[in-house]
Amino acid sequence: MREYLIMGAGRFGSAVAETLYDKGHDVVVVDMNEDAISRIMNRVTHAAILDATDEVALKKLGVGNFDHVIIAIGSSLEASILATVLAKSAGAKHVISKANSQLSAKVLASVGADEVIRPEHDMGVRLAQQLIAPSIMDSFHLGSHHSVVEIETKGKLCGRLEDLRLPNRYGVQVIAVNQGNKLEVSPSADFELFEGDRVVVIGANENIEKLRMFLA
Amino acid sequence: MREYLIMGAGRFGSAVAETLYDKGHDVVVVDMNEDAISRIMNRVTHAAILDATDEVALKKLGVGNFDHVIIAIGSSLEASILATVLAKSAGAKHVISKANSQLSAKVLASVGADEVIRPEHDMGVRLAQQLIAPSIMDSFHLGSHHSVVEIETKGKLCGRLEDLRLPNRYGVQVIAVNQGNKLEVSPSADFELFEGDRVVVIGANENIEKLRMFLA
Ligand SMILES: Nc1ncnc2c1ncn2[C@@H]1O[C@H](COP(=O)(O)OP(=O)(O)OP(=O)(O)O)[C@@H](O)[C@H]1O
Ligand SMILES: Nc1ncnc2c1ncn2[C@@H]1O[C@H](COP(=O)(O)OP(=O)(O)OP(=O)(O)O)[C@@H](O)[C@H]1O
Repeated sequence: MREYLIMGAGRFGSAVAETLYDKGHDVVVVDMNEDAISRIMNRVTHAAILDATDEVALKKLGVGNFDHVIIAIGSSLEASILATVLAKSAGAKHVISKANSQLSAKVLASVGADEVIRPEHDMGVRLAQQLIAPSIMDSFHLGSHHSVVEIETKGKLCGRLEDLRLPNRYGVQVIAVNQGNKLEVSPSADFELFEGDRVVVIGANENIEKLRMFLA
Repeated sequence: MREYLIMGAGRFGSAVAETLYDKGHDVVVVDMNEDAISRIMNRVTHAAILDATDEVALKKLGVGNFDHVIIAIGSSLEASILATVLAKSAGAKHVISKANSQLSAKVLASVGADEVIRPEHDMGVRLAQQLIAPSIMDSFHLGSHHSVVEIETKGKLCGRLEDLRLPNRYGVQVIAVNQGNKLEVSPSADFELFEGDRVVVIGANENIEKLRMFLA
């Protein structure tokens, strides 16, 4: 069994391949463009010039023997579709295909892609979410109703945690406090907050929103 | 003051604009391509056909009066550089520019972009990180040494939390337990874990890695 096969060494495919390889994983990359292969060949286990829609070439490569196949071809939906269908019918267990639009994402899912990613769109949504909630440095969704967020206190939460009574007043639990470069994990009740501190809280999304409005 | 100006209504720019507008924000989009503007004009506050490198047109638009300017132009680095320089010199406080490569990211930062994003590359890195640690559903970095992660117990952590003694054995605190669709936040010591549960823990990265190896 081999680990990762990446078809298409563009910006997205190369980033996936190099990040995996740097962490010590077995990574094979194919691309039909010679320059793309020569750029990446020293940074992955094996790189080869190959057309991802060439059924005979893919079979020879053993596309069905990889744990994960990532199809990172952009400009031609037809090539992505053919490569997805060939990989799945050769027995590849987990195929992830890149799509350019909502419609092509639907098509790739319907022909067998196990996962579909829209890099530009997904990053655009993520940037917008970060712009909307700047006081929330980063958030981590736990299911659809709860989150963990890191939030700036803006000097409005000073004093000992037990006196601030955040669980009673807002329904959130403080799980860590970021004071400059020092992080206090699972702070005790008598831990003191100062201006400029950032708290990491867990709670229901509407409770976090109430706290955020208070701190805005 | 206006809120958001987005130059370039491609996949990335449109996703940023529509996500912001859907959450009720004031969003202006410009693009030099008529079709791009007609696609997006019903989904933002205002859309106009305009060349982002046209200094007179940008001044008339009032580019300096927006809280955030997002330059989402892809194929021409020259256009992104000129638009970044024009926006910053007109007084825009926060300019985010999209880049195609590490080199163009450096150039855009050096001419004044406050933030630079490489959507395809950044998503590629993120996908690789998720593939490497599949048992970690998602992770949230708190500074460089600590994280919050959601991890599958794979039936290896069954019984009451106080008997499992995770803080002593692994140096991690359980802040929530995901049992199917039910999330238990800040579980008590006598809370019982079953096969198939997912735990959300906070701790130092090397401690989380130890737990992950045990659960792999
Ligand atoms: N049929 C194919 N077989 C193999 N490689 C292909 C095929 N079609 C395209 N590619 C390669 O896939 C890579 C990415 O494709 P392309 O540049 O069209 O998409 P993109 O969406 O701009 O990529 P990215 O956003 O990742 O840079 C290119 O290096 C291209 O040579
Ligand atoms: N000088 C310019 N002024 C205004 N709009 C521009 C300019 N140059 C390009 N654009 C627009 O920016 C949008 C995105 O640019 P382009 O398609 O070149 O990049 P891209 O990286 O493929 O975009 P994305 O990945 O977001 O789809 C296009 O709609 C294009 O018309």
